[in-house]
Amino acid sequence: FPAIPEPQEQDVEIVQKYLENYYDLKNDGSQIERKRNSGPVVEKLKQMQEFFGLKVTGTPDTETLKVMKQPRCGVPDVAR
Amino acid sequence: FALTPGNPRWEQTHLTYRIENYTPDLPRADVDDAIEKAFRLWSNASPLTFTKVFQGQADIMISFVRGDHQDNSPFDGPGGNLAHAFQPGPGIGGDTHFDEDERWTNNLRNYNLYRVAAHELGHSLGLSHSTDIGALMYPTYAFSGEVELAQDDIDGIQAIYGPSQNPIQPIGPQTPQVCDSKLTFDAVTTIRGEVMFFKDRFYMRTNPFYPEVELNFISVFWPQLPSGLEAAYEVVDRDEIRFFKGNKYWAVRGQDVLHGYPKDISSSFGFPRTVKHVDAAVSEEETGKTYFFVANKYWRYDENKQSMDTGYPKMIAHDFPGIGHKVDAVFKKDEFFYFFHGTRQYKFDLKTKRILTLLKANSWFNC
Repeated sequence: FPAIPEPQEQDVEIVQKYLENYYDLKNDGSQIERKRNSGPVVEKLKQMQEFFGLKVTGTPDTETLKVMKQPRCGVPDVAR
Repeated sequence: FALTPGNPRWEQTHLTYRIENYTPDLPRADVDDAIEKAFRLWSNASPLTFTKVFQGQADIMISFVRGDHQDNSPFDGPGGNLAHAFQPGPGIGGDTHFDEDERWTNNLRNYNLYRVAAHELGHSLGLSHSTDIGALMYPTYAFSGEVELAQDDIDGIQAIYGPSQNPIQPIGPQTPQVCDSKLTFDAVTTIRGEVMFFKDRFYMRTNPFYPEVELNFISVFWPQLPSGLEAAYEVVDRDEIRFFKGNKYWAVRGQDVLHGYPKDISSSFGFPRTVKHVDAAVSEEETGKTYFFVANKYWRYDENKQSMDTGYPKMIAHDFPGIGHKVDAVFKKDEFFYFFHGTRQYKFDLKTKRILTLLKANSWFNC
């Protein structure tokens, strides 16, 4: 199986921004690094993966990042 | 579909809209046309009517803006976030904003204004995002040349405002459910070691590294191809896939539709003019022979000589006993042909000329 590449720093940023914009992840300004595997991020990531019918892993795998990079509507997928 | 939390809706069904400013990317008339058509999709499926006004405050104000435009939801430059809209209500309620940092088009190139407007107006009327990838209200952008309400979108808008007053209730396309036991296919082909299944506007494929079946629009790979393909097969040593619909066919390599297509099947393969379409096709890499299935007969074409073999057509029932008189789709894997007819799939052994196994059409999807 191809090793799932460790998400690049830029990907971590994409995940953070996407979840803040569309899945109501709170941004309390703390360092992204500490947030990568934090509870809220994992939980919101699973919510996004569920919405898009992806494998629900809570980690930003290739398929998940591919969806996050697609152009889309600015309205959140979950209510703020 | 999903309704916006709190179920906001317009109490009056006759709504007004105003286009406050115009993108320089398109002629004004094209913008007017795109927005008017987008409203018409929703009015056709509901009791709502929309009247364009040219000054003052309308229910739905439409504008092209960039970056931070003072609504607490700044845009993000080219790509990413394309547009947004506000749920029904006074003031900014119902308003729709398009990101002026995008290029707005009236064709297949990114991003088609009509397609995005149809989605955003769904929000203006009270809909949220749908998880149905075939629905207009799905969050990500996909454009396959047509803009229409899927059945999911129609169900959503009618859940808020009730049925249309049109004597004939509109119906929209449904998205295939990969584990639906009634699933049938239009065409199936191998493609660079994988197998791709086609139905209506969609392809489905499995990936050994990923358990979820991938379902998306055919236009994601080949925007020029029509939906409702009828047959497809791979010519491995040319790295080509050929797609058939009616008396035409297209050839693709990877994501590129090859130049000069579509071509006519009769002049290309030597079918008699009486053959108006192909039901299914499959090619054997080892022999260079391609089998075309049409109604209850089949032809054999030699890819190397690029001509039909003599003595054809023959009866399917004679050389593929048990397969019956009609084939929807077929592909080859190892020493077997997999024939599809309705919800059934037959694993056929080419050596013994016998059906080995009867399967469900969607048996490859690990349901």
